[in-house]
Amino acid sequence: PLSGVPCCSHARLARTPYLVLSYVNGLPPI
Amino acid sequence: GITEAQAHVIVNNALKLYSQDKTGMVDFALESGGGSILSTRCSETYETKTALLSLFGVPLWYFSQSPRVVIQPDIYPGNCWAFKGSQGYLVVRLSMKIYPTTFTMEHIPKTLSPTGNISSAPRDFAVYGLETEYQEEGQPLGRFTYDQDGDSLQMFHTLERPDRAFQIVELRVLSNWGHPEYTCLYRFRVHGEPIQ
Amino acid sequence: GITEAQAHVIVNNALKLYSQDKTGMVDFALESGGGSILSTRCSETYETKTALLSLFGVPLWYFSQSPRVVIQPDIYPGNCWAFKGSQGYLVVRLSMKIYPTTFTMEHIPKTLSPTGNISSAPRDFAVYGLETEYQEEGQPLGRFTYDQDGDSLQMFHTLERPDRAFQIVELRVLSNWGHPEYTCLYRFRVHGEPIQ
Repeated sequence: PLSGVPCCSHARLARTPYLVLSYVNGLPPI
Repeated sequence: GITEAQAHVIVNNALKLYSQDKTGMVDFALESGGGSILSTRCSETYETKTALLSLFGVPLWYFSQSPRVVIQPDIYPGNCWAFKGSQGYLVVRLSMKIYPTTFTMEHIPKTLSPTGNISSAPRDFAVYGLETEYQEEGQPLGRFTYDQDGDSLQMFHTLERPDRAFQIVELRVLSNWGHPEYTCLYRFRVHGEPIQ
Repeated sequence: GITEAQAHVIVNNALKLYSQDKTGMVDFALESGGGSILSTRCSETYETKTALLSLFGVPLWYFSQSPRVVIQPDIYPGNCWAFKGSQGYLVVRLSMKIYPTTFTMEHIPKTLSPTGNISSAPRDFAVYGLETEYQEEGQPLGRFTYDQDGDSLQMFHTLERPDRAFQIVELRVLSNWGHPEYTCLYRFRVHGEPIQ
């Protein structure tokens, strides 16, 4: 939509057929 | 005129910067450094069903690049995330909370595009700072235009240092350079100052 | 003063060397070239449970970099093997039996570190040549110090050419630059002369 307001489920990534990576506990070792 | 020694210094400094991710600046969106893709909001990956993976002659699935490639450094032709149309969203969680000051947008150079053009490149885009992943309208950090006739890597500075720090930013692509079906994002970087 | 042609030659030679794995020297530890990680002896991978991989919203497993990344060329921030503490071991089988003469240690430059420092970088380290994977004390090939204020890529030469050739080397990291929890190894290379 042109207004830019998200119109769909925020869980979209969860329905995608690829691995999703999320950081859940701070920075990884760098 | 310059001496040979001066030439060596110039070249070595240029290569040193080049080897530092070309910018010499921390990319807080980089996935291996702690960045991650939270959401693509209303955008949909453009599924072309062109790349088919098979094993022992048995077709398994069609492969398409995920949005994660936008925060990964490989920008060879094709290693971009394509979303349908010319308006797309990407919500990125940075490796830490920062005052974002600069954004880098990269696309392949025209010389490497098999089609000879980069019509799938983003054109106008805006960046917002979000307090939470679900915030609908974040703080505008700037509106910019990626120039298809400019360098492959382009940097954009915020007009002023934001008064708040953010760990989540939203990239909103508003238009592309003419491709009728999709827009391809190769790499988007976020630079800034970490909070103390 | 130099001419334009001479400047071009300087630039092209520098680019050529840069494209040759930056050193123009064979890395006998490189995994794709035949090197492999045999063991980490007493060291433990620093498991932080930070990077979670999910599919269709279902958490699958926590991801952390394996020791193999130390003999792989990707050195973007985060693509290092982290072991607990500041003392670690890595036993590497080289692609062939050589007289090791030079070692290369790499870490990310400070400019690319989100923390602004490289306290997780190795500091003092020693390298040993082993006859077998299980040999406890191999032949010392040298003891060196990676300088956190030096170049991102540093090369270290053995004092003299070893009298024996080895296909297995042990990297023993003795200290780091201050990180209290882990030490990160980005890339370690072994150069030398193959036996005839």
